Amino acid sequence: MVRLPRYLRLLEDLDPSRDVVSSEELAEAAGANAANVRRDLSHIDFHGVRGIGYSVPELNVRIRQELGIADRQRVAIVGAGNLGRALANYGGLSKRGFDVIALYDTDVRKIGTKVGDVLIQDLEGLDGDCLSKSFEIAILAVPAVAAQQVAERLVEHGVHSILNFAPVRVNVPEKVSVRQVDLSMELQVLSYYGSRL
Amino acid sequence: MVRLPRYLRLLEDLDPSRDVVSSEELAEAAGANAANVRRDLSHIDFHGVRGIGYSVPELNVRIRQELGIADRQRVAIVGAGNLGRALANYGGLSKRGFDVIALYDTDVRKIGTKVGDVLIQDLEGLDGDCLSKSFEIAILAVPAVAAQQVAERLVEHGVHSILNFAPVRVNVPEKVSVRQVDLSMELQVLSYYGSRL
Ligand SMILES: NC(=O)c1ccc[n+]([C@@H]2O[C@H](COP(=O)([O-])OP(=O)(O)OC[C@H]3O[C@@H](n4cnc5c(N)ncnc54)[C@H](O)[C@@H]3O)[C@@H](O)[C@H]2O)c1
Ligand SMILES: NC(=O)c1ccc[n+]([C@@H]2O[C@H](COP(=O)([O-])OP(=O)(O)OC[C@H]3O[C@@H](n4cnc5c(N)ncnc54)[C@H](O)[C@@H]3O)[C@@H](O)[C@H]2O)c1
Repeated sequence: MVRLPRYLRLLEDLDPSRDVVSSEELAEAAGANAANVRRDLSHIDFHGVRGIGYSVPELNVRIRQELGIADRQRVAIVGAGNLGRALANYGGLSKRGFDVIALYDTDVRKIGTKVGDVLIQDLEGLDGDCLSKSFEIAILAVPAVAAQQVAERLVEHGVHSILNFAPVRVNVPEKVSVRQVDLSMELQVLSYYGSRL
Repeated sequence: MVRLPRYLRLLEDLDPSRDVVSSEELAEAAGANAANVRRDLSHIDFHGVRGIGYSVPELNVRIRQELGIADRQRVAIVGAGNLGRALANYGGLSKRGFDVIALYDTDVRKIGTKVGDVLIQDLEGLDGDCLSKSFEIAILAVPAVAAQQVAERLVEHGVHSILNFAPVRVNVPEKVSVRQVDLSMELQVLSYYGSRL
């Protein structure tokens, strides 16, 4: 694994607009060959897309984790319904350095109960927790109608990173990073590659 | 061609009265530039009218054909827990041409109940439904320990496309398309770009 830091240096030196990198470029940076690169990366369970290459952001974070130089990040989930609970229970988050530290909901039947060892709190508790910097990232797992208001509340209290699952675009200031997830895209890509086999 | 689903998402989210769309709008939706758009579309042999743009309905059909999702595709979800239910209820699937037609589980407390208007069936019913070609795609939303066995059962009965959420790699024959989903990657990409702002 002595080559990983060299791959990382290449990734960090790439032009920020670059989304993908080839195994040949990584090989050159590490003084190795493309087959070594593929073997190194599959060894840390990281795979590229044939003919396209490796995702720069994902590989960057994956190598940092492997080298133990990634900080752990704290995550709050707003909306403790089916999706919120599935994410709170998902071991893959902790494995990659994300700790779910809080869950918020407006449903009195859910408030006060636990998902794993995380308590579902009343949304009212959100403002105080944001101000005391209890978490860096918020996940929106609320119905579409509630998403914009919840996003505004998070931003107002200093949260700058939001992963939005609600099927509606949320308007936030420039400085806030919002990433929209749409799992139907996964089905589209699956059926794209499936039909080309 | 990984940008095609993003163009398609823009087309579907446009106001239904819109007949044409510009390469700039498509570029913005896919985080690319107008030249990329023109190259992508001429690659699938689709051309716009200079000064006017691309026909929305025609481009929609063309991209769907290219993605192999021209027709509606039927989806079965195995595992009717938190994640399975969140996916079954998600309106975004139907909007993009995917109909959830069946849910399977092994928990007697869930079998016979409904999620929306889809009945949760006993896993035993899976074999017959596969053979009668009731669906094209299966989603695995089962615990990691059950994933391999369920995947084998699906493949044995003729299913060739699997979207796997369970945090374990499933081994299937070459001809079967499996796409692995890991939502922590979304958080990784969010925190990568967030830190580079
Ligand atoms: N992007 C995707 O791929 C994808 C996939 C599945 C579901 N979804 C979306 O994710 C969201 C959640 O889905 P679900 O199946 O968990 O729904 P759900 O109804 O089971 O859960 C929603 C939860 O949000 C809570 N809630 C409502 N308003 C709130 C508010 N203002 N603040 C805090 N909590 C609030 C509800 O009490 C409920 O517990 C929906 O918008 C759904 O469309 C997206
Ligand atoms: N990839 C991701 O990003 C991601 C995110 C969240 C959850 N997950 C994973 O998705 C899976 C489901 O998560 P969840 O929160 O819904 O868990 P859950 O425990 O709520 O649901 C699992 C369901 O599967 C059923 N089940 C168990 N064995 C089965 C079998 N052999 N056949 C059919 N059904 C069976 C259970 O009865 C239960 O209803 C887990 O493996 C979890 O790790 C992945």
